[in-house]
Amino acid sequence: MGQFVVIGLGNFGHNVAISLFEQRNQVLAIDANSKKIEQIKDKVTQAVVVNVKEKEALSEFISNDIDAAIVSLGDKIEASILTTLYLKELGVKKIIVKAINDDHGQILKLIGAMEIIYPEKEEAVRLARRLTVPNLIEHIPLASEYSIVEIAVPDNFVGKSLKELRLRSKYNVEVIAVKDVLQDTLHLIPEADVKIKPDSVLMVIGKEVDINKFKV
Amino acid sequence: MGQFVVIGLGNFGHNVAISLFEQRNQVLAIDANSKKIEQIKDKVTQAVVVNVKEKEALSEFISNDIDAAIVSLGDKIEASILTTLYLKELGVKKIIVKAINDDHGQILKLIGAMEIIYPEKEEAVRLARRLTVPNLIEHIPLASEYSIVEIAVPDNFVGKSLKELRLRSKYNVEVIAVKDVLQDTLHLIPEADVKIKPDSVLMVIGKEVDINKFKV
Ligand SMILES: Nc1ncnc2c1ncn2[C@@H]1O[C@H](COP(=O)(O)OP(=O)(O)OP(=O)(O)O)[C@@H](O)[C@H]1O
Ligand SMILES: Nc1ncnc2c1ncn2[C@@H]1O[C@H](COP(=O)(O)OP(=O)(O)OP(=O)(O)O)[C@@H](O)[C@H]1O
Repeated sequence: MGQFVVIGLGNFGHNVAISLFEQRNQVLAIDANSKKIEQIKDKVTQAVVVNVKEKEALSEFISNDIDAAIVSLGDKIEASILTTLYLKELGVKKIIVKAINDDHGQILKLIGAMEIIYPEKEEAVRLARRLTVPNLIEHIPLASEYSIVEIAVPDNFVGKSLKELRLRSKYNVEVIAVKDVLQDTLHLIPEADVKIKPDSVLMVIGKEVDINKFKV
Repeated sequence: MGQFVVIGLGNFGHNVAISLFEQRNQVLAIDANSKKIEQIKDKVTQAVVVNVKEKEALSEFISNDIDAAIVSLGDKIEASILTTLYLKELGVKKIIVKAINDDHGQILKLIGAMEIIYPEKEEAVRLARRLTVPNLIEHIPLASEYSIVEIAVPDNFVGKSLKELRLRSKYNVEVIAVKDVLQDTLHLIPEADVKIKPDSVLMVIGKEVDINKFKV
């Protein structure tokens, strides 16, 4: 499959490395801490102890046929900047770095990181959204202003058919699936005469502004 | 809207608090560190310095009409366990805690936390999936074994109609939308005779096992 290097084995780096390996990629894990290397060596292709601030040592393991390098060195800002620079000079095409704040992320982008990740911030925003709309199970933003939302059916929908609810004409949203929570089944692109049962969840796609009217 | 208490203002807690407030909820932010309180006080309803291990001090701010409490105290495992216990005793219905590993999470669940969050692990799994399937833009797991995937169209699809591609009969997946990346538009539940253009992205829904055959 793909060839990846993961540098820094904190919670994020460790999980990226083992997830990539589980999906049958080749994974080289690098960390300065031998304990971390010991814990991960059976769950990746190869794991080596390297201090990545030493360019010589790092270059021994980096070739330009690596598909991507993922760097997550926690609050070691200097180390993450140097590593990004070295990886760029060693020809790595795609460098993904976990940043600890916006300034850090901006610097990394200027140095050559292709993508900056803020795991805590991204999960935080997701959680806040789920908590704000109580029957909202998931809100998945898509292209441009579209989203998919999963909404538990309000009581006044139960027993009505999709046709009677007239969601497309009333709210300009499309029901792409109806989930039966108890039976854990999904009915894709349901017919207009399908009746809503209690304990069902509607998966609806539409523009953000229309979904917000529909959610309330 | 909702009433929330956020305890612990690391990266995750801080972002949950301000996101909840931006979505027009009432947010009380708590931290033992006055600097953190200073930085956040204009971005939430109220922010107070409290050492949450002191039950008396904490109870002053907790009532049972809070919708949810979000606890993220980093590696202070003892503090997070005590806080969860106190919040439960003070009648908070929904306690969500950021855990640093599985054992920590298990303990919190036994104490009474309703939901455990592992932000770094969840983002890591998402990233690993995006990197493994190069034309996969997003993979959204749904109920039971279903997922939605966004896939950039392979070259051999271009110019064909959805009907000709026979995705439903060949792979048992449904195309719920076609995204035009250049024009940034989304065509929902397209007709079978719609032709695939280059630079389009298919949004496909189906069972995991069928999607995996389709992705390759
Ligand atoms: N110069 C270096 N060379 C190699 N590895 C390093 C270097 N500096 C730090 N590291 C490693 O980077 C890792 C950073 O982990 P740490 O838990 O601090 O980061 P984090 O990204 O905040 O963690 P999490 O992913 O859990 O949020 C540690 O395992 C540490 O050994
Ligand atoms: N007993 C306590 N009472 C109140 N606040 C506390 C207590 N102990 C720790 N805290 C606060 O919890 C916060 C934890 O932040 P820290 O950055 O360590 O956690 P984290 O959850 O790993 O961070 P992140 O969300 O960035 O991953 C700190 O702001 C700290 O002041």
